[in-house]
Amino acid sequence: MRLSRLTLSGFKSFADPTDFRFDAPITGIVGPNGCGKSNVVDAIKWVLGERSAKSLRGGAMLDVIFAGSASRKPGGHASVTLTFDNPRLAVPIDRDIPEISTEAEPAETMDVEGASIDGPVQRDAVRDRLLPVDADEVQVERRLWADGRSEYLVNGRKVRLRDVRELFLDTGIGNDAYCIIEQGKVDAMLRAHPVERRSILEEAA
Amino acid sequence: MRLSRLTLSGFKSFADPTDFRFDAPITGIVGPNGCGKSNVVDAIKWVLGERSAKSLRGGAMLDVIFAGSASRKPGGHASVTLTFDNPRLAVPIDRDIPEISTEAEPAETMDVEGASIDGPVQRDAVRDRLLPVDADEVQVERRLWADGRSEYLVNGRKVRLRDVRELFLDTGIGNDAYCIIEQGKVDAMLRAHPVERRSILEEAA
Amino acid sequence: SRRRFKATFEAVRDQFGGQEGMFRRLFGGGSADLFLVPMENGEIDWLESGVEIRAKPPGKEPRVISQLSGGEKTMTAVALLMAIFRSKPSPFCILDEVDAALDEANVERFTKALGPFLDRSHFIVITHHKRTMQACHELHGVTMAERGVSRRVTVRVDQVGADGRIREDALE
Amino acid sequence: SRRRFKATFEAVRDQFGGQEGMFRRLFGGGSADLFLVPMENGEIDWLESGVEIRAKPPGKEPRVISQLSGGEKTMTAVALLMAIFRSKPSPFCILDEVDAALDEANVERFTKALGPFLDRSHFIVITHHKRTMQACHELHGVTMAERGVSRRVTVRVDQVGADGRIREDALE
Ligand SMILES: Nc1ncnc2c1ncn2[C@@H]1O[C@H](COP(=O)(O)OP(=O)(O)OP(=O)(O)O)[C@@H](O)[C@H]1O
Ligand SMILES: Nc1ncnc2c1ncn2[C@@H]1O[C@H](COP(=O)(O)OP(=O)(O)OP(=O)(O)O)[C@@H](O)[C@H]1O
Ligand SMILES: [Mg+2]
Ligand SMILES: [Mg+2]
Repeated sequence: MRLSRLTLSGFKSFADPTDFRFDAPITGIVGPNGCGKSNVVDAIKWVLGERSAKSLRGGAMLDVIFAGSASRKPGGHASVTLTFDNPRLAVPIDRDIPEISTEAEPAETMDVEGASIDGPVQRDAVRDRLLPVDADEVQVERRLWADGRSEYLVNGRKVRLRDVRELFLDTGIGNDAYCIIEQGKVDAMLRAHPVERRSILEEAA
Repeated sequence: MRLSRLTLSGFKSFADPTDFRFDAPITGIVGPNGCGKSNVVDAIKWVLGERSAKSLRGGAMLDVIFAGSASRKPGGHASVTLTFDNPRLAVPIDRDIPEISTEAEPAETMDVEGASIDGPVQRDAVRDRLLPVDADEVQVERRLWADGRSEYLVNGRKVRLRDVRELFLDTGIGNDAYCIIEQGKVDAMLRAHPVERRSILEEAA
Repeated sequence: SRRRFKATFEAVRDQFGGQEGMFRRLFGGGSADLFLVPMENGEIDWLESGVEIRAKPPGKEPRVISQLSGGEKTMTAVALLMAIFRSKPSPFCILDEVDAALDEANVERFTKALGPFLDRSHFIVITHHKRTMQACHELHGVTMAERGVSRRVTVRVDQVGADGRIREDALE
Repeated sequence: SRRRFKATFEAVRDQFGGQEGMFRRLFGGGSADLFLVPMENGEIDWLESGVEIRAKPPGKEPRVISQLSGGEKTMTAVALLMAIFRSKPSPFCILDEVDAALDEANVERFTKALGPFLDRSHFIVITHHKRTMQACHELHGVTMAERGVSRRVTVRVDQVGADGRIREDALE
């Protein structure tokens, strides 16, 4: 299971649809100050379910939508898609089946018509793929409109935020996981309080 | 009035007496990671009266004394001296005469025999020099012994911490003044709360 | 659960401070350790105790990690991160200018340390350091040729000027 | 006192965000401003109100300063520091790796911005950037040839290797 591609459109300074492929073992992102490199990291955190505007360096969540520039009008919506390769495995995985809590999701991820969504995530049905979706490629998308509506999609089907989190359970992937080190935060683990350090280790347990 | 020289001995990683001259308009300090560059900044803050061990990146104030290395025993005391040029001015200065508070100084700067010290700082007597000391050169020194005794000296005479602070009143120099930007803290003014920013501007008023 | 945390803690501790651990690999020697902080009653509680870090670069005797230099802190943090990564690899890892405080010699050690992880994960590294760029297999340039609007271009290391600017010839 | 604060605030505001201010000088354009935050009652109180910063790099429309990039934040902070310095110069200024997040083009603008201050103050700059070293009139190298013990040596820019290490010939 490999992160193969990132597509941004209308997200922060990426006004136009922009594609990043990640085919190499080490991919570098370079460019002068202020050109949009850290916005790429924010995009990945956002599509993985980040809900705090502050941790995306904004004032409000709507700040992730392209705000306009000297030559362009502000954007109407932001969309980010992550594409993962999800090939069949030779040896099936033994997955814990988590209890699915039945408390209602917060409204932000309700389907625009308000219907509840039958998750594409078949945790126990799909044992021969790392991501529990029966497809060779898994695309996770998040969208946000200027009027505040937002939605998550997995392979084109609307899902809840909980489905996205469940999709990545136990993979080490998450919007605040130890595998995303933000600018200026590399020594956060050293500066943290001993008890906070514990919770980072618990996440990896 | 110019900072012309810094002398460290037994302070942090500077086990041996070490001199830095600052004769150029812009002086660079360079060297690999961990070699002792930021310790130089700590030394300047310390001699100017810094009283928080934490802001010198240590656990306790005694941590500023050379702690030993693979090939050397720990040091017995630390000493740092700042030397300022203090030439006579063509035009005398009109100095405010601050009220001197009479509350007792904390014990750390009492003379080792406990006698009170007659300050060399003649604020109203010396009007033709930037630093109110009647000498072409002013040396400020701070010493700390492993047993906790410490003292301040101005031109070789013992003084109180209050005298050191008074010496630099209204010059823009101080251990936490805006003229010392520590490593990793350049955007502290941006990250600070609006009310904290105000106090930085008040210092410059 | 307690059992799982203990197993992870022991694994990370060894990957971090062990003889072959990431700390010694990144510093070329020295020693490091992780330990649990006893509770008020003096006992260690596997479910509650916080985690403390001890790090000693070769030939030095820092009492607390706050005495380490900026570059030493970065290298210690990267060593710990890699130790966690080794005991629980995730498919990818994003590093945004983690090399900002490093001198060139440490940038070299940092990029070399990524090698052993490439069989299980891949890295996305944002950097201004030429040496780190040279360690990348592929480079994406981001430019704002149109002010305020980001665009991606494919670049080779030799097309990135010393000033991090992407040279004209790469901007198709 | 209120009068003094007001005078300093107005001076720094102009030196920071004015047409010829430090922000426009460091960014080659754009606009910036300082303003006092009204109290709960909506009034500005010269004795109590906090200070807010607005910064707009050329061609951009950030709503809050937290949206600025790492390098843009550093340049904005340096511009503000210089503005304070201009209204109340101190005899010296120590900058410890303030250029860590800057690309080469911004390092260039930063070192050029020190020029106008040299008639009243002098600077002590700690850096790993070659460009900043080249802007220095004198360089002190610090080495730990003996592990754990710092020593000072005089160096020229060409004696500092690409990796910040001081070459053997400078270590008398
Ligand atoms: N919603 C938005 N619309 C348009 N531009 C935005 C939006 N949000 C942020 N920006 C702009 O994006 C820029 C910051 O980009 P980013 O932080 O990715 O830069 P960077 O390439 O990481 O630079 P550095 O090397 O300095 O860290 C800022 O100038 C900011 O104004
Ligand atoms: N009391 C002490 N005795 C001996 N060594 C000390 C003492 N206090 C700190 N040190 C050592 O000084 C070193 C840190 O030096 P410093 O922070 O000045 O490095 P630096 O040159 O600024 O490096 P960088 O480029 O990484 O910021 C640490 O390795 C630390 O162990
Ligand atoms: Mg950035
Ligand atoms: Mg340092």
